[in-house]
Amino acid sequence: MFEAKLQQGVIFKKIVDAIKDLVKSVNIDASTSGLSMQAMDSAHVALVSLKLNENGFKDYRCDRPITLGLSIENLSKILKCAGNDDTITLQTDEEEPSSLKFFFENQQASKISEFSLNLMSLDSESLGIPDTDYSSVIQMSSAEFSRICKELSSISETVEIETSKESVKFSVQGDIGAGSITVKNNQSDKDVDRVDLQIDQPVKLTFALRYLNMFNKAVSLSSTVSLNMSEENPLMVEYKIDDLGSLRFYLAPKISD
Amino acid sequence: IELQKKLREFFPKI
Repeated sequence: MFEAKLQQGVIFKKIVDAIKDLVKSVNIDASTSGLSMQAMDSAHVALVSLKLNENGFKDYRCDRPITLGLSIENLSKILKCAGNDDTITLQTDEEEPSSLKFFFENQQASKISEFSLNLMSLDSESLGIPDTDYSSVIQMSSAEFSRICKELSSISETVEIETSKESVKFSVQGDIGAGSITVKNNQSDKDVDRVDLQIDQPVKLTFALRYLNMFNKAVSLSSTVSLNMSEENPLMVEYKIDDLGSLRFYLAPKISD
Repeated sequence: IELQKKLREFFPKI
């Protein structure tokens, strides 16, 4: 028996919206500790990792671990039927479920929708992501980072991110010319302006902006985003989801030949 | 030119 009831169903809708351009089908692993999901894009350049802790759910029960293979496109269609204020409940009482039930309830419990989504059996191609002590960590407004990526992607497909003790510099070079945006440490009390840099070792890494622009579809999940980098390592972009868990994106760097 | 690396060059398959 597996049942997970999320009070703010809109969070689940936002998560699916944030990943639907990146991955086509995912395995959600349910266990006693909560839900986790890891999936790569078709080019195996980017990876999304979702962790939702059981204590962030209104009700949560998972008698034994199960894997739920879902088509993101079909999941999206079902979630379109959930209101932003609805609670969302996922449920199955089979051990090897062939489908997953969804219940959407409005606040007054006066409207209850029930859907059943057929499940897929997907071969899990999981990667072992080591816990990394990143040498450069940037916490900043997710809206601001999203804006920087959008603006720079009009000049080049590739951005170089260079950190130093007191600032982070995003640089682009394209056919029309070049540009850079430098953001300094800023302890402002205004969220949108605050920038926290923890730079143990400066890094200079290059990434494809189109993936960063896809990651930034997660801005609605958190007002802040953290960029985690170490030399010769994939970038990890993390959106913490209040009281529930986190949505992380990993992106392999581009290495100048 | 910059070559786009793949994640499996950094993370082992499990």
